[in-house]
Parts: sequence; C-alpha cells; structure tokens
Amino acid sequence: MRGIIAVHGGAGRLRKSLLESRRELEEGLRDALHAGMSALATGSSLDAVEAAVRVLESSGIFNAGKGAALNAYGQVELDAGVMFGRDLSFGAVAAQRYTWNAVSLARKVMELTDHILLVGPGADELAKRLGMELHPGPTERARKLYEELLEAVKKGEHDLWRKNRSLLLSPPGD
Amino acid sequence: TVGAVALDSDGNLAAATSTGGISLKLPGRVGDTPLPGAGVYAENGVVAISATGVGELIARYLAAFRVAELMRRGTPLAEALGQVVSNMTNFFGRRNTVGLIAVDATGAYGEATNCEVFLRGFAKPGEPVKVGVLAEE
Repeated sequence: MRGIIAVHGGAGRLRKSLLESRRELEEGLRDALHAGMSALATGSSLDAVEAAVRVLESSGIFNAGKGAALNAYGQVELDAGVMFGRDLSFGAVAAQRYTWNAVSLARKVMELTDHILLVGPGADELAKRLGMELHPGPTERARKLYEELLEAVKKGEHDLWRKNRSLLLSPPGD
Repeated sequence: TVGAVALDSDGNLAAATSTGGISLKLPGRVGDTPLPGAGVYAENGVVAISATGVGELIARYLAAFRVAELMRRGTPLAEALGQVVSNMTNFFGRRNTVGLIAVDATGAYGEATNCEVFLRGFAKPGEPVKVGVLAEE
C-alpha cells in the first residue's frame, strides 16, 4: 500500500521543561502515527489526519485539545482546520470552548454545513448539538504555565505580547 | 499546536491542524490554524502542509499557500519549504516562529523550521516510525 503520514507538535525555543517531558512527547507522536497508519490502511488520507490529530488532542501533553494553553483569562479556546486535497474541501472552528476534540468538529463543519469556518458560540452550539465530548477543563500543566507567564508579564519579562501587556494587566470587571 | 498530513493509496492529500493557541492570548484571538493557506493546506497533485509557531506571523505570511505556489511552479518540496521558512525569517527578522511539515503527491516527506525545537515524526507502511524533538534531529 502506497501512502505516508506525518505529524507534528509545537515548535519554538528550547525550554528545560521540554527536555524533561521528551519521552512522553515522543510517545505521543508515535501513538498518533500508529493511529494515522491504521486509518490509512482502511480509509482516506482525511481519515488518517483526523485520527492522528485526535490522538494528539486527547493526550493532554500537547498544546491542543485537552492539553491546550490558556488565554488571558485562564480559559481554553481551541482552533482547528482540516482540508482534503481531492476537491479543496475545508472545515474549521476557532475560539471554540465546548469540546476538546476540535479537529473532529472541524471535519463536521466541512461535512455537515455549507460553511468553512464556525467561530465561538456558533462552533460551541454545533458541538453541543452533535453530542461531542465536553472539554474536561485546563490541565494542571496548562494552569501552572499560565500562572508563571502571567507573573512574567507583571514583571515585564514576557516579551511575546507587547501591545497586549496593558490589556493583560487590567482584566475586565472589578 | 498539533497537526498531520497524509497521502493515501488513491493519491488524495489531506491536512489537519489543531491548537490551544498561544498562552495569554486575548479572548477571541485566532491564529493561522483554522485559515486555509495559512497554517493548513492540501491540494491533490501538489502538497499537504501543516504549520506550527507564532500564528500571527504564519497567517500574515500565508506560509502554507506560498509553499504550494512554489511547488505548483515546479520547485521541489524540500526547496520550497526551505525557501518559505528562510524568507519568512528574514521578512519578520525573528527566529523561533515557524515549523512546517508536508507530504507531496509522490509521497515524499518534507519539513523546515527556524526553531530550536520542532516536535514531529512520520511513518510509511513497512518502515520504522521516525520521531524528532530538537530541530536538528
């Protein structure tokens, strides 16, 4: 059988914590590749990429799905997109908070709607109507990183969001 | 961010990308992941691509579409990926901003990054699975 599947997690600067979780991350990549290869043996490349990404979302160790990083208010908001090269069909969700399985919801947008992208409450509504699994809430790891980064912003050490800094330091409400 | 690209035995290419976005993003912020031609793209006969990194820059640069466009004009996979990552790095003057994986219509695998770390792997039937964590692996 011809065919190939490739996966990725994040990319960026080397952090000590990453080397400590190296084995876990490699294991997660391998699990995703095996899921993708199984799907490729019986289905299409679209089935394969969805199966592989679903494993990565479910693992809780990558910045997606159950393991997602948190926004400025400590909330999970997920984006996902899928594309099928045969007819350029496309489906995506953005700023979605209901389900951890954003990639499967993105595929549902492609297959069940006339649209290519549903965002926020509209995406949540579709996930709910389809009975998709609720997101279990932030992992301990995501919450810890969030606290650390918020501390760094307050000390002026976090260089990624320069313009947002004033907004980050004065969240809404009392 | 996580992603996958694949070619099946019918010659169909597909790509999927999913992310929690970047820590401390403002509520409602959307990066490259759900935008076709930015962080995810698949076109039969050309390429399937998935991207990770700083979504704002990948989206402004339309990284996935640029790779596909170069390949449509005859640039081979590895060269197209390398050119887009290097030009994007020079344009924004920043490293540690992008990682791309891709497969082309022949089933060749390609990758390129300007980061120190890039979690990725690929598998072909009958061959051992390969994974890497540091960019140079």
